Parts: sequence; C-alpha cells; structure tokens
Amino acid sequence: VLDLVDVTKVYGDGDAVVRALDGVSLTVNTGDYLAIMGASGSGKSTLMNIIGALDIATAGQYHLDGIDINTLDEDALSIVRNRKIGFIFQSFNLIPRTTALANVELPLAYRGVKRGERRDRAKAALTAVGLSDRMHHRPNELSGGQQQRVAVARALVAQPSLLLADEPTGNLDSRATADVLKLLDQMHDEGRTIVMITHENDVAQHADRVIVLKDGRIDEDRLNR
Amino acid sequence: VLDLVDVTKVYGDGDAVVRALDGVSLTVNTGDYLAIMGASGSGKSTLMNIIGALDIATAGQYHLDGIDINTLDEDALSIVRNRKIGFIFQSFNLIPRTTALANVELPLAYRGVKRGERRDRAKAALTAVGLSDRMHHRPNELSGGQQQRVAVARALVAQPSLLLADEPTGNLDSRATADVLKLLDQMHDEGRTIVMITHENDVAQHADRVIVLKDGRIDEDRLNR
Ligand SMILES: Nc1ncnc2c1ncn2[C@@H]1O[C@H](COP(=O)(O)OP(=O)(O)OP(=O)(O)O)[C@@H](O)[C@H]1O
Ligand SMILES: Nc1ncnc2c1ncn2[C@@H]1O[C@H](COP(=O)(O)OP(=O)(O)OP(=O)(O)O)[C@@H](O)[C@H]1O
Ligand SMILES: [Mg+2]
Ligand SMILES: [Mg+2]
Repeated sequence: VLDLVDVTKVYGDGDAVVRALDGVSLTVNTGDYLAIMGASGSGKSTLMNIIGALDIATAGQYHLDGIDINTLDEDALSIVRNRKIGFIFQSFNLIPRTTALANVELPLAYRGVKRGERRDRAKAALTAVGLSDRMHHRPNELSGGQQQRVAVARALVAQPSLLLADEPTGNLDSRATADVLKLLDQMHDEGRTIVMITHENDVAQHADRVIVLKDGRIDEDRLNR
Repeated sequence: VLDLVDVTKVYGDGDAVVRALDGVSLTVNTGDYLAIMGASGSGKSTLMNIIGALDIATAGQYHLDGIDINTLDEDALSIVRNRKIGFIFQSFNLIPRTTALANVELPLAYRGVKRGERRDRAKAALTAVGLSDRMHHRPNELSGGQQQRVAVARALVAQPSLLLADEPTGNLDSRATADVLKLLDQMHDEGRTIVMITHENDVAQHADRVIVLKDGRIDEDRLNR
C-alpha cells in the first residue's frame, strides 16, 4: 500500500522557486491500477519519483507498505527500490554500451538470480516486447521505441510487486503500444500494483482509476470502471 | 527540394546485418508538409537522419536543392545543416548544464546573429512554446515535455527553410501538442518545407501528404487534402 499525506516538493529558492507538488494526498492499495495524467510540467514525474523512493519530499508523509520512507538513508532506500519496485523511466535510462539483454538481466543480477535463469528470463521478457531479434544491440543501435521497450522489459523481468511506468508508450506505434499494455494488464491480473503516467486517454483507459494533476495538485480523481 | 533515389542504409555485418532502409525513393518539393509514419523500428529516424545530412546512405542518391549530399565532407555537411535545416530530435539532444535560453540561442550564434537580437529571438521562441517562465532552467531542471518544447523552440528560432521533426509531440499533453502543431502550421504558411515523423494519426493529419514506412520501404504514400 502506498500512503502519501500532504506531500510537497519544492525546487530552487528565492525567486526561482518551483513548487512541483503542492500538498498531494493519495492512497494506493495493493493490486490497484492507477493512471496519472496532467499537462506537461504539472508534477507527474516528480510524484512518481517520490512514490518510487528515488526522491524525498520537501514536506509531508510517505509510507510504503508501512515503512516511513522519509526516515530511510540512501542504502536502505536502494534496498526498498530493488526489492519491491520496477521502474520504467520517461527517458528510458538504459545503460549505454551495454546490450539490451544485459540491461534486462540487471535487476535479476541485483536479486542474486543465477546466470542461466537470468539469461532465460531476460530473453523471455525481450521476446514479450517484440525484441527477440535485437537482444545484442546496444541502446545507440536501437530505435527510440525499441529502447523504450527494452526499458519496459527491464522493469517487468523481476516480477516487482509495484510497477511505476512513466509514459511507457510515448514513442510507440499502436501495435507496440498494444503489446506493452497487454503486459501491464497481465501484471495487474497477477495482483501486482501498477502506477502509470500517460498523456494518452486510450492508454489511461486500461487503469481502474485516474488522477489528474494540475500545478502540483490532484485536480481530479475518478474511477474507470 | 529533396530528391532521394533508391536509398539504402545497412547497419552491421555478417549475421547481425540490419537493413534499416531498403531502396527508398522520395521527392519533397519546397513548401511541402510531409508526415512519415510507420511501426517502431521501421526506419523513420534513419530516413530522417539521411534527409538531414546527419548520416550517409549505404547506397542510392540524395540531392538537397541540387547538391549531391554523398559527395560532401563533414565540414561541408555541417555548413549545409546549419544554413538550411532545423532539427527536432526524437531524444531532444539538448546540451546539459546549459540553460533553455542558451540552448535556443545556439543556432543563431552559429549563424553570426548579434547577442541582443539572439537573446530577443530565443526568448520569443521559448514564449511561443509556453516556456517563458523556464528560460534559465537547465535540461535536468525541466520536465520531459518541457525539454521537448525547448528542442522545438531551438529548431524554429533560426527560421530554417527545411524543418525536420522526429516525434515532436511524443511527451506532450493535448494543449502543448496543439501549441507545437500551430507553430508548424505557421512555418508551413510561410512557405517552409516540413518533414515530420509521428506515430499519432491526429498529428499526421496536419501534413499535406503522409508516407508510411514498413521494414525500411515506403508502404503507402497518400495525400491528406
Ligand atoms: N546503429 C545501429 N546499428 C544497428 N542497427 C540499428 C542502428 N540504428 C538503428 N538500427 C536498427 O535500424 C532499424 C530502424 O531504426 P530507426 O531508428 O530508423 O527506426 P524508427 O522507425 O525511427 O523507430 P521508432 O519509431 O522506434 O523510433 C531498427 O530496427 C533499429 O534496431
Ligand atoms: N530539478 C529541478 N529544478 C527545478 N525545477 C524542476 C526540477 N525538476 C522539475 N522541475 C519543474 O517541476 C515541474 C514538474 O516537473 P515534472 O517533471 O514532475 O512534470 P511532468 O508532469 O512529469 O511533465 P511532463 O509531462 O512534461 O513530463 C516542472 O515545471 C519542472 O520545470
Ligand atoms: Mg514527466
Ligand atoms: Mg525513431
């Protein structure tokens, strides 16, 4: 369960202050499928980074499965992230000069999965996103949408209990988008919690619940079904 | 005028060969507004890089305004690019640790525009994409869609005769997308040539002509109006 109370995030100081989040309260239960929408610059990625324990709020409370995230140091935060969370970044964040296969194996290596099983599971994840013939390509040898799909495969391969996806289909055509959404629907059917940022209405339609951010606040909160 | 005849682009060798473009012939006349669509990995960005003289074809002919691009060396290519072409990259390619304003001033600096005029025109371009209050932010202090809009402003500010836009709205909400498309429509009304890659049908609708790539070839070529 994710429990945010009155979370605020401020960047900069003086007259260059940016209040990226301005008092956000949100509860997400295990197994929920939540979509976050909102205009460019409204605070979606900032909220996602706080939910994913990649960033600390300036004010407010955040508990993830009962753990008070604000009290953890960097080592403890990275353990929480690696154990529980799969992250699809808006800018992919693949490791350069490293093959697609090695990129997808990485979360499994962190979890101590043996080499043979790691390789098989990474290959299966890349096949699921349609990239079985690009396993040995490095990021600069892949198209934009192919890099995005490697990032999707990397986030799913370790079967995380919480999946955070920031614009997972922004660079994909309708066929590749449908493949990625099918994988997320499967994760949801397996009882995993999904929080996904998107600016596309038909992608948000796959979630059970949609919140809309505006200027760092929740402006709308509606159920899809 | 852009004139491609039987252009092929091959990456790699042996059994790792990728035929990203496989005999593409295309003519674009001055003032045309062309959209390029196609599945992820179908060769769109590769074609754009060749049109933009950022990459050389493996085989085939390419003439830009009568100049045989294949005969130019790197210095001559960069002069052609800076003089004639504005480029919006799929991955933005902004200069890190450099403000939005300085990023947008750069094409004008290359063209020898004086400091005061450069600053005024860059500010106007950033205001046109809705970022007048983010001029002094560096790329890592901007949201994904804001970075994309800085890349749009940078491509438009020098009033290029040819604008190449690779997925210019992938990270933008409907409002910011409408702002960017309005700017492209204005460029088109001024008689500039626009080639735009997109996977969104309603964005492609703004062009006069749409080609669809499939596995490195033109699979469809239709007029929009
Ligand atoms: N440097 C490279 N080495 C090997 N293969 C490459 C290289 N660059 C691109 N490719 C391959 O060439 C094909 C075309 O890539 P391209 O970037 O043109 O696709 P695209 O249509 O722009 O896709 P997207 O919509 O995902 O951006 C892809 O299958 C890609 O894997
Ligand atoms: N490091 C930073 N320093 C200053 N301002 C920042 C920083 N990071 C983000 N911001 C600002 O905070 C606001 C929220 O950014 P955020 O990345 O959360 O937006 P977003 O909703 O994800 O937008 P997009 O849809 O464009 O990706 C933006 O206006 C941005 O300029
Ligand atoms: Mg974002
Ligand atoms: Mg591309």
